[in-house]
Amino acid sequence: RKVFTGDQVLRIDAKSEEQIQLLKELENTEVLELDFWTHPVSSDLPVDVHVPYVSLNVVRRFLQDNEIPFQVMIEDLQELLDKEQEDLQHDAMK
Amino acid sequence: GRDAKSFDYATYHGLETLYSWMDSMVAGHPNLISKVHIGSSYENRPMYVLKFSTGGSNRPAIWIDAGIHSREWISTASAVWMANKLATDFGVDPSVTSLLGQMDVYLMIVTNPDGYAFTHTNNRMWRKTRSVNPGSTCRGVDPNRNWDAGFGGPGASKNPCSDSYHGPSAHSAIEVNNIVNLIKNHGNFKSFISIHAYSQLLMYPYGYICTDIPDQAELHSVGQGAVQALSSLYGTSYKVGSICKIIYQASGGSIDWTYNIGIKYSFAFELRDTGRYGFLLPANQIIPTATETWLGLKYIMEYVRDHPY
Repeated sequence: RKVFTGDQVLRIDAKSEEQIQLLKELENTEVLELDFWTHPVSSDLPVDVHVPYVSLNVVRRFLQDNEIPFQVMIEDLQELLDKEQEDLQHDAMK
Repeated sequence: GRDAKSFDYATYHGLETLYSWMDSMVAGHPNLISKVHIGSSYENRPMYVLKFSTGGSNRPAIWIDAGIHSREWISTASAVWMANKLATDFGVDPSVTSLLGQMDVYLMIVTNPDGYAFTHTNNRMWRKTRSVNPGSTCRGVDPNRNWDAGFGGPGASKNPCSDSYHGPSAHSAIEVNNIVNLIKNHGNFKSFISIHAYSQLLMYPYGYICTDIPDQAELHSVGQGAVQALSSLYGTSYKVGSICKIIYQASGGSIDWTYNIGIKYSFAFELRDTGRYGFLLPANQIIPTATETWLGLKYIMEYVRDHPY
């Protein structure tokens, strides 16, 4: 089973078309292995992206350097999945 | 937990449990529900549709599918709850009884069984099918980019490693082709509704182009009525619009293909939420999500029943 320890999901609120374009470039940077849950299309819609732990610093730095506002939607993805599994086991026992 | 009555609808279940639950639904409602085997997945798992019918032959029908993107467990869990709701409301709720007296409902709980099993055993984030892509180490096709509607256009990737890889050709994914064959052979579907997560959206075609469909005004109005019904329960706010205009241009989507072959009432739900859990909704949100979604779905099904074409 693949684990996602330390991975985060960021909610990014692009403020301009230029920032949307920057996020599209980020989306095409395969080496970062980003998983876009919602895609950069317009500044009206938030962009949610699952960032692997190893890429976190680079992505955060990129967003800060370009003054693209973001917040952490899921602090540690694996913790959430562990809780989900815990609930599954608990319910199965029940 | 195999008996439909004692089944735990407030938790997520593995594929084997869901398939057993389907058998118990058929056993529990022998004059209403049958299990239709529509083919096998790439890894040779059976693909089942629950058919709700009170008789007749080739009646006008409504199609509902869930779980085409395998990691969106909340869509499958909501469909399980709604299947039971449809069965238990039949004979009790006059509107549901009237609907099933005139139309059949085909409900596909697990539309991507290989991907769903893989999310339970190997990778919770998996979204695509599990087919091998010749010449690539990456597996899977996005089953909602593989339909013959603007296939290979914007909003889908030709890279097998991408989560929105459209596949080598339209309907190349066996999971998609099995549904295409059923829809074509049946020939009398009047509505096609696909359930996804997340973002709280109710969408209609097109996704592959941003041009309005001929029936845009009607489908927008139906969509607004449906989300009004949905929101009446907990106030969950949904947006209504075409896929292309409300989120992004996405080619090869199922409801574009169904609309183009004449199934006018084609919709896609993106269930809750708006940025706390994404598609990883905790199990304690399954029943609230399913209950509110049912109100929207029921509105659409009633409209389809009352507007034959």
